[in-house]
Amino acid sequence: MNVFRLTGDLSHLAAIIILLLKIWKSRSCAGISGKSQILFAVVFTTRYLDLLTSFISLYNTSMKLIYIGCAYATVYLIYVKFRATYDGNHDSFRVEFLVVPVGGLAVLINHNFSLMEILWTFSIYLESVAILPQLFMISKTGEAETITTHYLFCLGLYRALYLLNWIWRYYFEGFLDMIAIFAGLVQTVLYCDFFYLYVTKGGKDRKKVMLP
Amino acid sequence: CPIGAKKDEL
Repeated sequence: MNVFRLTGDLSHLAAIIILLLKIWKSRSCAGISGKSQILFAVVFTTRYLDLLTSFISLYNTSMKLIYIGCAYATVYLIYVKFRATYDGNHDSFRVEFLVVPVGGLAVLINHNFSLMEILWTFSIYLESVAILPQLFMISKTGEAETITTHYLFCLGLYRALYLLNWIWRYYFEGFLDMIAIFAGLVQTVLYCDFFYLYVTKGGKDRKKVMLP
Repeated sequence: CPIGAKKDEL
């Protein structure tokens, strides 16, 4: 555990909580892609199957349970509790175009050809592109609420901090996971355009961020 | 541990 890893995890947690609270307080999931949230729930489920097989630390186990719990709570709020506010017409990204290639890639390129390892690899690849339905939705409607941009910023920052964590671990521990690093790079790059807009248009009198 | 085998990350 190093400072980048910890702040990355906390940034990830902050993103998840921000989104949950936003939906809960406003009683609405307008502008939020339910498809992205389903993908994140799938990501956590397939990655944290090792909760059943191995114990790493109390921190590890509790964070995994919190991430999974919040992911399903978010999906529940969008598709059940506040379903009437869900913007399904604008959430039109075809997720099979992500899940199928990512599944194929996980079977082809993995550390070990076993079910658990392939599912872990699948979750790493899927996470890197799971935000695309959300970004697609924002580009389609042309706007995002400020709180949604905070969510996206924290979510993007998390993987960027993980990249620094991997550089740290390579130098000090000799640890190198090319699958995680490659997917983490792709994931971070997808947020770069958004980061730029978040910083440059994050003015004081801003209510909404327009994306191209 | 072998490369990539230790899944202590989230």
